[in-house]
Amino acid sequence: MNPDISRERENASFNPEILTNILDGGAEKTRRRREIESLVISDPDFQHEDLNFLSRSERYDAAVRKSAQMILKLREYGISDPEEIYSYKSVVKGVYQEPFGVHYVMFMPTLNSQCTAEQRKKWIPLAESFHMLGTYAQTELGHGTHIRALETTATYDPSTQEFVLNSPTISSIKWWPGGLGKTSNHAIVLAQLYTQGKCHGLHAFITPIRCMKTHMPLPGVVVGDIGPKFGFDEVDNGYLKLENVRIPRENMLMKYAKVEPDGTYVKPPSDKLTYGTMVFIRSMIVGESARALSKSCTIAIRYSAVRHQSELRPGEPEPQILDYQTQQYKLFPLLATAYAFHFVGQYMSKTYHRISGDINQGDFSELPELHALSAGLKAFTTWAANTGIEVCRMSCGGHGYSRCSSLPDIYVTFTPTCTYEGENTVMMLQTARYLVKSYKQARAGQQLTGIVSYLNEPQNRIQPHSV
Amino acid sequence: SSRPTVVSINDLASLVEAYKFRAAKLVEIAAKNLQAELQHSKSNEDAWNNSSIDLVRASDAHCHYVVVKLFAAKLSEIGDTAVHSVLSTLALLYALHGVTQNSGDFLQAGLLSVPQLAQISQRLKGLLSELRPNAVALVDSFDYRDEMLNSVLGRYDGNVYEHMFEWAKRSPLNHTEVHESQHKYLKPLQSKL
Repeated sequence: MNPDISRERENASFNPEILTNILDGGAEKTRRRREIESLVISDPDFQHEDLNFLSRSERYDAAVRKSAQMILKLREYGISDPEEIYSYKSVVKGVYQEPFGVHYVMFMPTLNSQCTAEQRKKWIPLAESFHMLGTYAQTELGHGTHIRALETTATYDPSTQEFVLNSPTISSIKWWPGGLGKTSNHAIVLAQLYTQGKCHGLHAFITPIRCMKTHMPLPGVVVGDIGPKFGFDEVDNGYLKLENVRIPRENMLMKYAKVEPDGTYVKPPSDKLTYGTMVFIRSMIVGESARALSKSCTIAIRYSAVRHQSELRPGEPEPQILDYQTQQYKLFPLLATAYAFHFVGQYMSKTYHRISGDINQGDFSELPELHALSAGLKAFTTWAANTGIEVCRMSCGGHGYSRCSSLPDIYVTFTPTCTYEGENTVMMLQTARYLVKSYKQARAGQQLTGIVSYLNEPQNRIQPHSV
Repeated sequence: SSRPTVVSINDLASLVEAYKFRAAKLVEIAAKNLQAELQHSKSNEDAWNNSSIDLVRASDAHCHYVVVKLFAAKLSEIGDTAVHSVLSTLALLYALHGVTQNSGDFLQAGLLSVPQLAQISQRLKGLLSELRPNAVALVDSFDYRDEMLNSVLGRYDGNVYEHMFEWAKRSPLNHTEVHESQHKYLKPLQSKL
C-alpha cells in the first residue's frame, strides 16, 4: 500500500463504510452488491486483454462474448432484481459500453410498456431468450431530438393488413442506434403512421431486420455499422435503410394507439406516452452522470494523494499535489457535485417508478412535470459531469492523457449523454416550456403543485445583506 | 413571514431559498422577455426562438435549485454524526461554489450583496481545507473496485508508477523489441541515402 494513501485513510474523520451504505441504500445492499461484483471479478470467463490493446473488431468480439456469458450467468445465479442485474453488468462492462445495451435499456422496456397483452405474449419470451435481439431505431441521419420531423414512413395497406415501412430520403436513414449495425435482428422503428390517406404522427413498429437463422439482412433491409466514433468502440452503432419493407399489422405497438384491420386509427389517451421510455432513460442518465463523475473524482483524488510535484516551501520535499489549493478548488466542488447527483439520481429513480405506477393506473397527471424535470436534470447533470470529467483528467497532468488512467475512456463513453436521448439545449427548452406555462398559471392566481410551486411565492422574500 | 430575510451563507437552508428565488427570478425574466417578444414578433415561434437564451438560463437555474434542494433534503436522512458532518460540508461547498459560478444571477436578483460574495469566496476556501483530510475517504466511499475503475492512476493501493510501467510494457507495440517497420522501411531508406 502506498504510504501516502494509507496516511490519507488514517486521517479521515468518518467511517467510509457507513457512507457507502448510504449510497447503496443500506448495509445489506452493499453486502449484496459486493457479493455480485465478486462473482464477476473472480470469474475467468470475463477475463480478457486490456481493450486498449485490441483492434475495434477484437473489442466488439470481446464485448459480445462477455455479454453472452453475462446473460447465461445471470440466469445460472438466478439474479433477477434490476438493481442487482445493474451491479453485475457494471462490473462486466467496467468503463465501457456493450452491444446488447440498447436491447436492455430501450427495446425490452418499450415492449413491456407499449405492447398489448397479445403482443406481450408473443414478443416478450422471444426477447427475454435473446432469440429476438432488438434495438430502438428513432434517430435518423437528418433528424435527432426534434422527433416530430422524422421522415421514415409506415403506410397501412388494408388489403393485406400490413404496414409498408420506407426510408423515403437519404436523410431518413436510421442512424446511430446502438447494436443496430451487426448485433440486432429486430428493431423498434419509430415512423410516421399513414392510414386512410392521413398522417397520425410517430408510432412504434417492431421490424425484423435480419433472418433469425442466418442473421443475414432481410429483403428490403440495408443495415450496417456507421464506422468508428469518438468512443463506444465496443458498440456497433448502425444505419438502417428500409426499402418498402412489409410487416404485419400486429407489429405496431398498440397498447395505446391502434389501427383497426380496416385502417381506422384510434388515438392514444395521452400524446406523451411515447415519451414514456425516454423519461425512463433520462431519469437513469442522471444516475449515470453521478457514476461517471464519481469514478473520475476517485481516480483524480487518489492520484493527487500519491503524486508529488514542485515545491510549496523552499527546501521542503515535493508535496502531495492535493495540498495545493488550486488542485482542491478543481476537484472538491466536483466531488460535492458527484454526491449531489447521486442523491438526485436516487430521487429521480424513485419518482419515475412512483409516477409510472400511477400511469399504469391511468393517472397521467404527473407525467408532464416528470417529463419536464427529467429533461432538465438530464441536461443539467450531463453538462456538469462532462465538464467535470475533463477537469479530473487534466488534474492528473500528462498521465491523465494515458488510456491506462481510464479517464479518456470515461470521457468518450460519457460525453454522448449530452446529445443522445434529447440534445441538452433542446431538453432545457422543453423544461422552459413547462416553467413558462407554470409561471403564467401562477400569475393568473392558480396554486401550483410539485417542484414548481415556488413560482407562487412572492419574490421579495430575501434582501441582500449589507455586511 | 413576509418580512424579507437575509441569506446566511453558512446556512444551507438559507442558500436553498436563495437558489429558489434565483430560479423564480430567471423564470420571470424569461417569461417577461418572451411576452415582450410576442408584441413585435411575427409568430409565437419567432418570439420563442428570440427568447431561447433566457429560457435555457431559467431551466438551468430551476435544475440547479432542484439539485441543491435534494442534496439538503438528503442530509436530514443521515443519522451518523461524522458522516452527516462531512456531507454537510460537501453540500455547503456545492451550494457556495454554485453561487460563485453564477454570482451575477444572485446579485441581479437582489439576493446577495457584493460584500457577501467576498465572504462566500473566503468561506469556500475554508471549506476546501476542511475537506482535505477526508478527500480520499470520500472517494473510497463510492466503493469502486479496481477491476471496475480499470485505472492505474486510481488504484486503491496507490501504487501507481510500478503498475503504469507494467501496463506500458504490455502494449502491443512492445511485443517485439524491434518493430517490423524498421526492416521494412527504415533499412531500405538508409541504404538509399
